[in-house]
Amino acid sequence: FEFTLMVVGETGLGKSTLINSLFLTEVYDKDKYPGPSLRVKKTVGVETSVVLLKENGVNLTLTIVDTPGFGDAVDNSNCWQPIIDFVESKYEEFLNAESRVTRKAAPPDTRVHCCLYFIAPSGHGLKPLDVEFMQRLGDKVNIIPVIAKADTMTPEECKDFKEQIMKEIGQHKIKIYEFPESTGEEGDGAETTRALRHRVPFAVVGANTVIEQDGKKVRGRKYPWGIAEVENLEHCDFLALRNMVIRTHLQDLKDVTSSVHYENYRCRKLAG
Amino acid sequence: FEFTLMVVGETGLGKSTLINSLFLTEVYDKDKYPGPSLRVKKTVGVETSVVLLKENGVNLTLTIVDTPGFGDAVDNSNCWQPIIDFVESKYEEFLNAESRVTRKAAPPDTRVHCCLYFIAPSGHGLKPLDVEFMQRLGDKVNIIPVIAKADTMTPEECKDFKEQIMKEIGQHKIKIYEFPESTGEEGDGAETTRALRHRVPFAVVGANTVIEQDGKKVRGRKYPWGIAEVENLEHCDFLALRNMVIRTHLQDLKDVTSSVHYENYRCRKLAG
Ligand SMILES: Nc1nc2c(ncn2[C@@H]2O[C@H](COP(=O)(O)OP(=O)(O)O)[C@@H](O)[C@H]2O)c(=O)[nH]1
Ligand SMILES: Nc1nc2c(ncn2[C@@H]2O[C@H](COP(=O)(O)OP(=O)(O)O)[C@@H](O)[C@H]2O)c(=O)[nH]1
Repeated sequence: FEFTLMVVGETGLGKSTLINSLFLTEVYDKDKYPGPSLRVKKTVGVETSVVLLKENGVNLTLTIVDTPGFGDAVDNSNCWQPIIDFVESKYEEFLNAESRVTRKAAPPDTRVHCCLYFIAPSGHGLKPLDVEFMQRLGDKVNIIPVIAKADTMTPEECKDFKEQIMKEIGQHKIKIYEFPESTGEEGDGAETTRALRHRVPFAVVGANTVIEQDGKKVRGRKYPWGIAEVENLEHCDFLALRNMVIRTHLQDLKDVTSSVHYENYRCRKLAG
Repeated sequence: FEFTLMVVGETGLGKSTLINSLFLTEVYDKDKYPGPSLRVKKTVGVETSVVLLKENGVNLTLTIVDTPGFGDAVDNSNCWQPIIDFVESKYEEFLNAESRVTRKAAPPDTRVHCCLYFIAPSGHGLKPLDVEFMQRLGDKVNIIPVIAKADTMTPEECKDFKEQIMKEIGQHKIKIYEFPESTGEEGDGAETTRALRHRVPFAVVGANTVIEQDGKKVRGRKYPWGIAEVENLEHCDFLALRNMVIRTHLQDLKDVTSSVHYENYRCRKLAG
């Protein structure tokens, strides 16, 4: 099973930590392959790394695309362009592979299936750069906005911030990935999916450290006033993101990429 | 006693909340005078508001200067210019008032005595904009850098971040206000001042809410995993900032402004 996940957001939003937490593996490692914030150059880069994972007994070839430098300069005009170019180059590659007369099997699918866009927990709303990026990429790739470092906000602030973000997403006509209604799921499964869907945009916390608390081990962040637990749905939406994206909707994200975003690209391309 | 405090930093760093906490008064009030992040226009503004306070029995006429829009656009080139212009216009006003032949008394001192510069708790280091701003303003006004929303970081992350920031301040030859060695203070007072000085840059947490905890009232932020207390030195450096800036060094900040920054301005001006 192949899947390409793009990660976008300014430096210091906990992106590397979250990706490592999501896949319980050191995709980013300070020595061998540091997080994007430690590889920033003069212009926005688009870099990929491939990780072989086993999720639920299935072999998953995960390609992570990150974008060091995005949003980090004094002048961020057009910092989204290298990202748009990359996404479209993948559609281009697929189009060419599909149109070859001599192809024997389905070409490898290296298109970007999902883009996690990290929003800073300012408490006020989207920044101009967030709007620019999501407007331009929303009709080219599945965008799943996440609120970074959610342990920065109290439950009330988080609730208000989510409402404000969804309101602005509507006002700016930004397209984001919509988790499908649970079809075919019965009982508890469906209930959970419905409840989890309402948490969008997911407010996430990531942690590379495991802490001992009352005899059990939890992944979390240890503050003098308590431990923010990554896998506690009363503390943040990490489990919702992990379950919805990695467990339940991996195939749907690929289907939408293929039948909606790629098709839009082909139409734009053929139209001239 | 008059004092002018400038507050600079991008939106959502808790500036309004911190100012309200520092002076235990609603300098910013959602209805009458909202925080700078709610007054952002197309270009960076520099706005003042005057608050009459009583600190330790002394009447304090506090002028707060804020800079809505700073660092908030996609392109923030030169967003520091309106701030430099403002600071220098105050030196210009003072210079003109001082040079009038008919003046009877010392002119009112409306120069900016201190600039609190808010650094986002990214965990990595200073952003290019932080460096640009502090390099350009550091030799014109007393800059006190503060790490915003310090409850975003664990004590270890905070310690590393402070070291990284001070190292970069040195590397970029940025001038910041230096708290003087405690002279004349004996015993506990001196000990406290020394210990507080070592906490620079102060990692602050602000809160408008008072929470009841074990029968006593504390100013803090209530999370599901605990309460981050504003006035607890084991949680953040709020008390260090408040005591050092508002209680102990108000006069020194004015003296340095007058004898160093203003004098530099006069020299630059006379030199042509
Ligand atoms: N408060 C908080 N800090 C986090 C979280 N995740 C990571 N961090 C910290 O934020 C800093 C930057 O994290 P990193 O993963 O390198 O962010 P990146 O620059 O976006 O890749 C580090 O000090 C992390 O320990 C989180 O969920 N909440
Ligand atoms: N985590 C954290 N959040 C804070 C802190 N101070 C304020 N906030 C929250 O951050 C958001 C923005 O605060 P505000 O004071 O308006 O920031 P400003 O835009 O810089 O003036 C609000 O939701 C505040 O409740 C703090 O010290 N820590």
